[in-house]
This record gives sequence, structure tokens and C-alpha cells, in this order.
Amino acid sequence: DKAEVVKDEL
Amino acid sequence: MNIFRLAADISHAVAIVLLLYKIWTSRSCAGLSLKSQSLYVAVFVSRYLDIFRFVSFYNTFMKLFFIIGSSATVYLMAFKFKHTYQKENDSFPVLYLILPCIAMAFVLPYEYNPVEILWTFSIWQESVAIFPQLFMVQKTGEAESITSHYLFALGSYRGLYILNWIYRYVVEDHVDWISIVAGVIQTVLYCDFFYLYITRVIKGRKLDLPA
Repeated sequence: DKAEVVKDEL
Repeated sequence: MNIFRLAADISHAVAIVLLLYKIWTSRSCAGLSLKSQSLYVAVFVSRYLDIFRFVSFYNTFMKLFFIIGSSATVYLMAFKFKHTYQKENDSFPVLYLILPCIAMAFVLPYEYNPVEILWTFSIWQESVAIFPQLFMVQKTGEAESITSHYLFALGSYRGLYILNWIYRYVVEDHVDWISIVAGVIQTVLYCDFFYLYITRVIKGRKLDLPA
């Protein structure tokens, strides 16, 4: 399964 | 947060402030590309649709700062100091930049939903948004020193993010391939400029390009 990319960058 | 990302964000913010300072104090936007600046507004607005999803105070503040700062820049160039805008030199055909980015957003987003597609578009669009500005410098053969400082700060920012991605891969096992590939392309586009900046501007000379 695909790990979700956490968008905590700008 | 790590030192590379903090340094990158500060560099990015400094670039925006430098540009606003230059326009405001000289009462002119001569030598600056309205096309590049407009692309940045598109980049920030399409990326920060999640502005109301709370990550941290820092995150929200910076998102607001980038949207407001880039919009203010476009406002000054397109309205207040429009008479100083050198439209004839800002002639890069931007559709060649925008269309491939739209295509990439639909072909390779992480997920198929409007927010992810717009986010992907913004990452690719940012990677090439400086093209019209670099084209303008190339065309006129020169850049004022403060414009050079702006370009250096703006270019450094994504380069520092590469260090941040390496750090996060090693320490947090965090990988964001779209940002990494686009960020490397973005940084490579600045290499020629970085070379000229270091060999000329830092030594106190103007950025005059060889004919």
C-alpha cells in the first residue's frame, strides 16, 4: 500500500 | 522542522521582501518580469488551498506571508508602478511553461482529487516560474545588484530544501518524490546564474552578461 505524503512543507 | 528547511524558508521570505523593497524604494519595477511574479501568485494560491488545515502556527503564517507578499509584488508591478514595467523585454512565451505543468498535474498526482492535482501543478509550476525573469536578464544582458540578490535568495531556497529532503529521508524516512524531482530541476535552472552571481556580484561588480 502507498504511504500518504504528509504535506507539512511550504 | 530542521535547520535546512528553516534556512530555506527564511531565504525564500528574504527574496520576497528584497523584491518588494527594491520596487518600493526605487519606485520602479524595471528589469523585473511580471510574468514570473504572476506565476508565483498562481503557485502559492494553488498550493496553499489547505491554508485552513492547521499544521502549525509557523506553517499558516508563512503560507499567508507568501500569498500576500507575491500578490503585493504583482499589484505594485501591474498597477502602482505600471509605467516602469518593461513589457517589451518580458516576452517569454509562458504557455510553454504552464501547459506542461498542467499536464504533469493530471498525469502524476499522488491522488486524483482537485486539491492534489492543484498541489502537483503548483510544485511543477514553481520549478520553472523563474524562466521569464531569467530570460529577461538574458535579453537585456544585465541585472541590478538587488535583483541579483533577489535571484540568489530565491534560487538558494529550493537548493536548501534538497538538503532538507536528504535529512528527512535519513532521519524520518520521509520521501516526497514530486517535490524532490521538481526541486532538483528548479535548483539546476539557477546554476548558470549562481556561477555569475558568485564570480561577479559578490566581487562588487554588476551582473553584466557577456554578449
